[in-house]
Amino acid sequence: DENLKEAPATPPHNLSEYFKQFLFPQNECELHNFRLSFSQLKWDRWIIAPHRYSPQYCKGDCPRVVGHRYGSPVHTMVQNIIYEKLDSSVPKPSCVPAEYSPLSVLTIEPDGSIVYKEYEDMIATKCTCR
Amino acid sequence: SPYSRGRVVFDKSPGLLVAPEDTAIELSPLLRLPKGVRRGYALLPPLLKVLSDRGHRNWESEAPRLQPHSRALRYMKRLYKMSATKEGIPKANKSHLYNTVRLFTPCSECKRRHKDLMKGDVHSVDLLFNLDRVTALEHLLKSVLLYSFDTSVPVSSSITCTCHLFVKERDFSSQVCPSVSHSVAFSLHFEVRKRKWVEIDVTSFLQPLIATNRRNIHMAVNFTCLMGDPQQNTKLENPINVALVPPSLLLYLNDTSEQAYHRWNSLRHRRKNPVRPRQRNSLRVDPTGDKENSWGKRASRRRR
Repeated sequence: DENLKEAPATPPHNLSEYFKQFLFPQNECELHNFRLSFSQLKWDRWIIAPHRYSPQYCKGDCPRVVGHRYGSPVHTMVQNIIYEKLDSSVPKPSCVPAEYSPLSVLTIEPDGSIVYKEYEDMIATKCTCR
Repeated sequence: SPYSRGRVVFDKSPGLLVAPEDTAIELSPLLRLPKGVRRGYALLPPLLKVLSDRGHRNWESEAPRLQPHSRALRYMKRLYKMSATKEGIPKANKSHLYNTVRLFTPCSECKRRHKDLMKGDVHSVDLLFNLDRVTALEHLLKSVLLYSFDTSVPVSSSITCTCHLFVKERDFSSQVCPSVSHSVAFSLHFEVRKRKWVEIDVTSFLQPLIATNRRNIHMAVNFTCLMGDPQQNTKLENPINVALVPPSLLLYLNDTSEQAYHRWNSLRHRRKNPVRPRQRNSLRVDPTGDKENSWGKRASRRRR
């Protein structure tokens, strides 16, 4: 309400823009795309498949009150208050992966045998603030 | 690797296993492993181990790895396509219980039985498989001898083969010829025209050896192939010359390490759905065994 009282009467069509700044702050914590091919790392001699791999990553600012949207525990908000009010040497909550999906890899072993393996937690699928 | 077999690395407090992910967290591909972590290094799954190797060594200049047979490579690429999507995500396939498949080509085969090969009807070969790459945390689900047919050989559409498999105890201490420890005979019928691969399930046969951490498996395989199909009671007649490439050994394994993907992993499930607070009204037996009394007490406590 306070904000509305201060704010000049804005014509209705800007209202959504006005609210957006509160609902979706700029460069908020979210999942970003990243694709690499093992040939870039010159590992394609021993990693036969997949040719391309998208590990993804999390980047962005954590809003002050991280509620259900990030599935963050209450501790995150406490840490943010500590950072803001008590001790700025305590780091702000960080934007990190919350969930992953596995990856199947086909590789040639040093002895010439071939192995198909499924590895856990190789692709970030969801971000959170912690 | 050899020293990762069966070597369990304990922390100072007995009973605690140095979890591989601890070393994985410290492990930065660009840093050499600190001495203390080197022990845990042995437990890292091959992919992480090799990633860490590559970090501080220029892998290109390394001696080239032993290259696998092209047929083996073709088979494993086909297995990969059946098991994972193009992006490499494992397919949610119920029957697909394994999370690791290893293909070994024989590291040596006795040439002494060439004459049989020339005779054309009995294909006999001695094979030695080295299983050093199988880690202590990989449990055998299924093992298969994989024969691929030399497609250039014109073979009639239907043949029946009998295969005798002998596992040999290789007594490395003495040079005495390996003795046969046990053998088994298979009879299998297949249509060559439709397939290039024949899989012979030898799980029950090799299970005891692999379960006892056998590093080298030495076996002899005699193959006799005849024309015709016993089911169609066509007469099995003159043996044919089936050109067989020495078989590969395929191991379907369940890797129980933390880094491996477990479809049915209840741990993961619990992590995603944290444990709900225990139901207050679930009847818990009182240590003294008196249910009624404890029930009464609890109800009054709840009311309070």
